[in-house]
Amino acid sequence: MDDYAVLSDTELAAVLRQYNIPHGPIVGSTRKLYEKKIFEYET
Amino acid sequence: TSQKHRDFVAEPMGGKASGGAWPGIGDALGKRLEEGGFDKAYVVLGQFLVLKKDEDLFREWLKDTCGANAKQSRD
Amino acid sequence: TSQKHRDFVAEPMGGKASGGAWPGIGDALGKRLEEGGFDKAYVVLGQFLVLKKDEDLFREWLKDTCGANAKQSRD
Repeated sequence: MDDYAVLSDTELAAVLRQYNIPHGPIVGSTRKLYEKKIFEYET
Repeated sequence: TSQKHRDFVAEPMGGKASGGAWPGIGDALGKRLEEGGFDKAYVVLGQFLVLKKDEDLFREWLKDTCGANAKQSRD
Repeated sequence: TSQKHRDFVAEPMGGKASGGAWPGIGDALGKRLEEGGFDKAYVVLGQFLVLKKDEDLFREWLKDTCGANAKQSRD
C-alpha cells in the first residue's frame, strides 16, 4: 500500500480513472480510502 | 426508522455531536470517529459530500474509519 | 455583495456546478477546481465542512488547489 503514498493527488486520480474506480477529489480525508481501492484492484 | 433516527433528523445539522447520538453508530464507533477527528455530524456530512454522495464509498470509508459493519453503516 | 453572490445563494446547493458560477472564483480558477474533482458546489462545501468550517484552513486549501488569491478566496 505504501508505494501509492509517493504518488501525487493528480497521479492517484489518474490511476483511479484508469481502473475505472468511482471517486471524488483526492483530499486529506479521502486519500487513504482511494489508495486502498487501488491496492484492492491490483491485488 | 428508529427513535434515534427521528431525534437525529429533528435537529439542525449545525451543532450535532457525532458519537452515540447517531442512528447506527453506537458509543464505541462514535468514539473512534471522534478520535479520527470526526467529532461533529457536519464533519461526517462533509466527508459524504467530498465522496460525491457515493453511498458505497461512504460506507467503505465508515468501515475503515470506525469499523462500522454493513448494517451499522447502512443505518 | 455582487450579483454573482446573490445569484449563487438564491439557488439550492444540491445541483450547483462550480467553476465560473461562484463568487470570487472565475472561469480559470473554476476550471482548476473541476480538474481537481471539485466539479460541484456541494463537493467544495464538503471540503469546507471536513476542514471544520475553519476559514483560514479553507482559504489555504483553496489557494493550494486552484491558486485563488486572498481576495478571491475571501469572496
